[in-house]
This record gives sequence, structure tokens and C-alpha cells, in this order.
Amino acid sequence: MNIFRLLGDLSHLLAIMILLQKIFYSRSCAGISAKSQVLFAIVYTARYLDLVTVYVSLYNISMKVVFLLSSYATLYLIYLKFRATYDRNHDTFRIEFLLLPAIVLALLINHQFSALEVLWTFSIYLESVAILPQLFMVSKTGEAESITSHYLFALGSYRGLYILNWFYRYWTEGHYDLIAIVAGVVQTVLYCDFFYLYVTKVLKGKKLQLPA
Amino acid sequence: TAFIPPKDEL
Repeated sequence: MNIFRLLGDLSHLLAIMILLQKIFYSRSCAGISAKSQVLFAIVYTARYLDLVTVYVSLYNISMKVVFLLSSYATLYLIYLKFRATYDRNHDTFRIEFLLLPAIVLALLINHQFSALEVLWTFSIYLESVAILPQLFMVSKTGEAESITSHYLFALGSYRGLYILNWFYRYWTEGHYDLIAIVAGVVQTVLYCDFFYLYVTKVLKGKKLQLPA
Repeated sequence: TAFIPPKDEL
């Protein structure tokens, strides 16, 4: 554990908490892509199957459980509790275009051809693109609530901080994981456009609005 | 098959 890794995890946790409290207190999931949330639930489910096979640390277990439970809680809020507020007409990204390539790539490029390892790899590939339906939704409506922007910023920062963690680990331990690094870079790059808008608009108190 | 160490990252 190093400072980048810890900040990355906290940033991830913060993103999830921002999203849950936004939906819960506004009693609305307007502007939130349910499809991205479905992909995240698939990501955590496929990745954290090792909860029952290996013990890493109490921290590791607790965070995994929190990420899993919160992803399903988010789906519950969107699809059941506040389903009337779900903006499905703007959430039209075809997720099979992300799921299928992630499955094929995981079968072809992995560290070991075993069920758990392929599922882990699949989750890494899928996570790197899972935000696309949400970004697509923002671009389609041309705007995002500030709270949604904060959520996206925290979520995007997490993999960026993880890249620093990978640098640090390579530097100090000589340990690296090419699959996680490359996917993490792809994931972070996808947020770059958004990061720019966040810094130039949202942080200056303006609403995130895309030029027409 | 190669040994894959437990993954620490989340």
C-alpha cells in the first residue's frame, strides 16, 4: 500500500458515495446512465470472485464488499426505487459493443487461461470502457448536473492515481501488471476530455455544458 | 501453469 493507491481507493469510494447520496437525497437518478452502472456491477462481480478463494487483507476484503454492495444498491435505486426518474431515452449506448470485445480480449490476452484469471482480466478490460454509456449520455443531453460532474471527476481520478501507484510499485518493488496498466491508461484517457471541461467550467462554478 | 500471486489492487 502506498499513498497513490490509498488516494485512488478513497477517490473511488468517494465517487460511489457521491452517486448514492445524489440519487438518495434528490430521490432521482436523472442524468445517470443505468447502463454504466450495470457494467460496473458486472465488473465488480467478475473481479471480486477471489473474495472466496484468497485472503489478502482485511482492508482488501472490506473494500471489495463495499464496492460490490454499493454497485447493487445503485442498481436497486435506479431500476426499482426511483425508476420513474430514470432517463432511459438518453441512455441509448449499446453495451454489447463493450461487453463482447471485453470477453474476446480477455479470452485472448490474459496472464493465465483459468476461469478466475480470465474473469479478472475481463473485468479489467470492461472497467476501462464502462463509463462510456455515461459519457455518451452527457454528450447527448449536452449537460450534466454539478453533482454528476463531481462523481465523474472522482471516478476518473481513481484510475489515474492507480497509474501512479503502478509507477511507484515498479520503482520500489519491480512489480508490474501490464494488463492493469494498459487498461488503466485507456480508462484514464477516456476521461481526459471530461477532466478538461471539469476544470475549466465546473470548478469555476458553472454548469457542465457542452458547446452545441 | 505459472503461479499468479494474489492481487492486492482493487
